[in-house]
Amino acid sequence: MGKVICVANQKGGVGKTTTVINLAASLAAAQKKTLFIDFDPQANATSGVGINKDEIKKTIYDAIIGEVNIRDIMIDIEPEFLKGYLTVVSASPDLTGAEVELIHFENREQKLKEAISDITREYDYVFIDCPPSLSLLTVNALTAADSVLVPVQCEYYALEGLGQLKRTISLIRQRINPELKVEGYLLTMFDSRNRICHVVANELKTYFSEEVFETIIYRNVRLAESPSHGKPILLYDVKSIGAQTYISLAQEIIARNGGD
Amino acid sequence: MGKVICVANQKGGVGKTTTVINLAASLAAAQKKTLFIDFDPQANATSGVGINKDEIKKTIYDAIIGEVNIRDIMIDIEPEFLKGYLTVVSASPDLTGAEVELIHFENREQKLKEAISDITREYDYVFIDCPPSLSLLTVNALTAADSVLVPVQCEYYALEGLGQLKRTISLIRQRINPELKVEGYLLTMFDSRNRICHVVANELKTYFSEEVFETIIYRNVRLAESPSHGKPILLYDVKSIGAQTYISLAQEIIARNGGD
Ligand SMILES: Nc1ncnc2c1ncn2[C@@H]1O[C@H](COP(=O)(O)OP(=O)(O)OP(=O)(O)O)[C@@H](O)[C@H]1O
Ligand SMILES: Nc1ncnc2c1ncn2[C@@H]1O[C@H](COP(=O)(O)OP(=O)(O)OP(=O)(O)O)[C@@H](O)[C@H]1O
Ligand SMILES: [Mg+2]
Ligand SMILES: [Mg+2]
Repeated sequence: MGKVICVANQKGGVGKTTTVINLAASLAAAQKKTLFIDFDPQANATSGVGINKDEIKKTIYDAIIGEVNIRDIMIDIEPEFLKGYLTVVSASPDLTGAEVELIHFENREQKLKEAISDITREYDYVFIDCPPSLSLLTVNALTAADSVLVPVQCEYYALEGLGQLKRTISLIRQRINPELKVEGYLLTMFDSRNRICHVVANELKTYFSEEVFETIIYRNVRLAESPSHGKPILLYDVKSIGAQTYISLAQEIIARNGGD
Repeated sequence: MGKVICVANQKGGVGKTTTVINLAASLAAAQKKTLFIDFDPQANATSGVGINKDEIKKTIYDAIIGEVNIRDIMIDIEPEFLKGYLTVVSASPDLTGAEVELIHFENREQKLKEAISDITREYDYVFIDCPPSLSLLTVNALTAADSVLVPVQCEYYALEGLGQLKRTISLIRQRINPELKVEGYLLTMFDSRNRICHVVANELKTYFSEEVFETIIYRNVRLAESPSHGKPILLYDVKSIGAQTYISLAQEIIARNGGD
């Protein structure tokens, strides 16, 4: 119970937030009790499911500095459709300040892990959406996680950054979180008409072989449209390729984690 | 002489690096003496012009902590074609550590400005490629700059983050750099077949009116291919739409800055 999966890649714009929202919603639709935590000061995962950032008084920032209990800042998403299977903890721009504020704490890498330790047992899956960097926020997420899911956009720069990410994951595993595994590398924004997508896909499979998810996420404009409607793709356009690929990713993750 | 333009947006993957490399190369081809500084620990702007990161001993990191003079770490790019009009200062992953190391300095926001103050007069344009965050590295770049160029991907999340960026720019202007102006907002990855691109373009022109560049950068696969060949688009495929749009952006910037 309660697998914590951090979705991270320091390369910007590779589909971290899109993966957290749509994978979490697909698992909820499969009646897995799912929580996601927006841990990016941009708070895209918060607005992407229709939460109005200006109405939220307390966010994950307040939980990691110890001012609120995480149980008091959870929000149920699409309750009529997902019947309480999808819960969200939102973020705010204050998180940028946390990078500096946390420096002075003894156990600064463990703050997120401490804030969520009471509640992970109550969920089948807990996702953490990371900012595009390898700084203290992402280190906190890697420390709190059982595994890390790495979205890889099918482009040159995204491939180039994987070495740096792999080194950071090994460092965290050696120093702070020995149990940290790789959930998988996920190809995103794949466009079969572009030669470069096939090159990147082949390289990824060569370097990371069975750690690469079978499911590939295709470039699909409906995925880019759904956040402006504040809905996961499943509720915005369930027949779209985008929805279908995230449903199949959810099934692959369920199967990899002992199924049913 | 010596206009310093910082290219920034905390949203990841919006085309910051692609804009720095290709705008700088287009200005160099127009015989403007141009320098760009890679200030992102991912060092994409460094590899995007064919520099092998493993061969570089000293980078901008060493210059801002005061160990080297910036004159000693400059690299001429494509000297036969651009005849010394394009020079680069590379980055390295060490920059991630600088965020923490600089915290203890009195004038931590001014480190980049100090490192480059001797040399900006020798160039017509100096660009700074920023990481996808509003942390101390981007604050250093905004402090060192005369103006900021903001690439805006034609998608919902990119538009959403502009409010936060605008507030940060005003704060820097009030507290540290009163001369900081906005060079302009640049629409990137525009695909006229996608409704969302037209929506974002209209919103941008409504909110920021004459600050939006006339030039629009279209989505063009050749722009995504050129970094894997280590060449600016001008040298990879000068007839492509990608090359043409960055040439026209260079002309627009020259005209806006009283140029000939
Ligand atoms: N498969 C896809 N097809 C089309 N558009 C996509 C796809 N996945 C993501 N997008 C769009 O691409 C942009 C980048 O995706 P997203 O914001 O999820 O990436 P990210 O890695 O979370 O970015 P950041 O590094 O800023 O946190 C968004 O505008 C999103 O809507
Ligand atoms: N106009 C364009 N058409 C097609 N692809 C593009 C275009 N501009 C950029 N790209 C590609 O999109 C990806 C993101 O662009 P880029 O890396 O320049 O963004 P960035 O803002 O610098 O990202 P980061 O936030 O990680 O620093 C890259 O793979 C790049 O090659
Ligand atoms: Mg994101
Ligand atoms: Mg970049």
